[in-house]
Amino acid sequence: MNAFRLAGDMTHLLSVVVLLLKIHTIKSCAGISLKTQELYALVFAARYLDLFIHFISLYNTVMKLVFLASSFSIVWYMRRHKIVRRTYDKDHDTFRHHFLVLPCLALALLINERFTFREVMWAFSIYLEAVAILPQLVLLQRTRNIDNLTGQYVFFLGAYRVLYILNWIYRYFTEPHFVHWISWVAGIVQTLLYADFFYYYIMSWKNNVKLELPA
Amino acid sequence: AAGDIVKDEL
Repeated sequence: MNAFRLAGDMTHLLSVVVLLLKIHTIKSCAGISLKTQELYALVFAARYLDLFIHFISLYNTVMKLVFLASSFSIVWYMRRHKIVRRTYDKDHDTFRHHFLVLPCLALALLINERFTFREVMWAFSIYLEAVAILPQLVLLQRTRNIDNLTGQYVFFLGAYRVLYILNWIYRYFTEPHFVHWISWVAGIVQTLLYADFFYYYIMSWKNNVKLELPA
Repeated sequence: AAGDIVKDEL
C-alpha cells in the first residue's frame, strides 16, 4: 500500500470521525444530508459483499467493517435518535436521491468488469459513490450557517477522493497490471463534483470568514 | 484474466 492510498483512507476515516463527533457528541446533524448518508450505506453494502468471501488483509477487513457500521449507524441516528433527528434539516434536504440509484444500476449492468452478480454490484457501488455527494452539496448551498464540522466533513471526503486519484497514478506506474478503468473514470467525475466546494472552502479559510456557498 | 485482479481498495 502506498502513502497516497493510506492518506486517502485516513482522510476518509477522519471524515467519518468528524461526522460521528458532531452527531454523537454534539447531538446534531444540522447541515448533513440524510439522502447522501443513505446512499453511502447502500454503496458500502453493495461493494463489500465479498467481505467474508475474499480475505485481503486485516486492515482491509477492519476498514470495511468500520465504514459499514459507521454509515448504517449515522443513518440510524439521523432517522431514529430522539434528539439528533430533530436537528435534521429535512425541508432543505430535498434532492430526489432515489433517482440516482436506478441509472447507476442500469449503468452497472451495461458497464462492468465481468457480468457476475458481485462484479455488477461492485460497479454499481462505484457509480453510486460518484454521485452520492450531490444531495449533500445541494443542502450545503441552501444552508445559511455551515458549521465548521460540516465543512470539515465534506472537505475530508473530497480530500480522500483526490488522494485516491494520486494513488491510482502511483499504482499505474508501479503496478502495470493494475487498471480499473471503471473506478478511475467514476472517481475523477466524483472528485470534480467537489471542485466548486473546494474553491469556496479554501477561500473562506484563507480569508478567515465563515464558509458559505453561493446559491 | 483481467476480472481476477484483486479489488483491494475500499
